[in-house]
Parts: sequence; C-alpha cells; structure tokens
Amino acid sequence: EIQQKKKDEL
Amino acid sequence: MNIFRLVGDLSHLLAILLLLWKIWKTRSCAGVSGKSQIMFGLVYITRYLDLFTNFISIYNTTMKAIFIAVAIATIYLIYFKFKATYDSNHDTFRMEFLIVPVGGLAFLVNHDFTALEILWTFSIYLESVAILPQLFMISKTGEAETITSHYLFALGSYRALYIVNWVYRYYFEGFFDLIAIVAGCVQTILYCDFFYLYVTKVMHGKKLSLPA
Repeated sequence: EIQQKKKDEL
Repeated sequence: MNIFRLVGDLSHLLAILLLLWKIWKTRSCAGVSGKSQIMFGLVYITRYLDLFTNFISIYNTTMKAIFIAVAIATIYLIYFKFKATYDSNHDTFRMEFLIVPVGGLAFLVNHDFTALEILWTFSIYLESVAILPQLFMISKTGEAETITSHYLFALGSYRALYIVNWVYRYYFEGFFDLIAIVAGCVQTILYCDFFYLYVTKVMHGKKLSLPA
C-alpha cells in the first residue's frame, strides 16, 4: 500500500 | 493531491523555469553551479524512469516530462551554449563526494531491493544534497544575483511544502514514506541558512551577500 501510493508524488 | 503538494510542485516548476529564464535572458550562467544542475538532471532521470510504465495522471506525467526537459535544457545552456560564462573556478564542489555515498546508501537503505526502487531511493537521497554545490559556490563568491536567490527560495520552499504535504497525508490518509520524509527534512534544513539571508536581505531589497 505504501509502495503503491508513494509513486504518485513527483 | 493536496494544496501543500500542489503549491510545492508549482514552486518547484517556478524555480526551474526561473533559472532557465535567467540564463536565457542574461545569456549568462554566472553564479550558477553547473554541478548542481547535473545532479538535479540525474535526480529527475532516475526518479521518473516509470514515466512511460506507471501512469498516475495527466498532471503527473506532464510535470515529470517538463522537469526532465527543463533540467536538460538548463544543463545544455550551461555547458554548451553559454559555456564561456560558466564560472568553473567557483563551481569546485566534488560531485563524487555526494554521488558515491548516496549511491551506497541507496543500496543499503531502501524499501525494496529492485532496480527501479533503488534508483528511486538514490534519486531521493541525491536530491537532498544536490543543492550543496550551488550553496558552496555562493559561499565562495560571497554573493548571489537576486534572480538566483529567488530561484533558490522557490526551490527550497518546494520541499518544505512537501514536508507539510507528508504531515497532511499521514493524518488524513495514513500514508507516510520515511525515506522521502527524512531526506526531505535534510534537504530543507540545508536551506535554512539561505532562507534566513533571503528573508533578512533580499526581501528588503538588498543583494544577497554572505558575511565575508
């Protein structure tokens, strides 16, 4: 869940 | 997306466009550290490798493409088009002293031992120290052009706003990424000295000059 979310930041 | 991250991204975009505009308009990269710009280019390239594989949103993809393009354009102006105005005598910070330890740390401390994840981690760590050659150069020359100090203020503000974004996401989304947070705090702390000078001098119409 953290891995997936992290990638939405620049 | 939240307002802190949006303003942070726009501040980041403003900073890199401001620098590109300054070099293009004055046709000079005096006072600009080419080494910092090379490291920022490396930061964007290693972080946005998923540009074509991992679609998040139009905004995300567009901003990534702009960051990479502007970084490459800035490096081109410094090292090719306006090479004669590049102040290599004052841009002497040893990049390898940053890239090698950061590369090693990315191998040791990361969320997932895969190529993409290690490169992303390398990019996060590198970004936190990429401004050091620029700050070092200003300390050597003892001053910075006003436009360059505006660039630094916008660039420093972007990651400070990201810290607020991470606090916001922790409380409202239960999301946090310790690697990004720690590196972001280090990055922002490195600007504190500059922020103080910027607020006490540049905002009062004075030129940014370090105490000799």
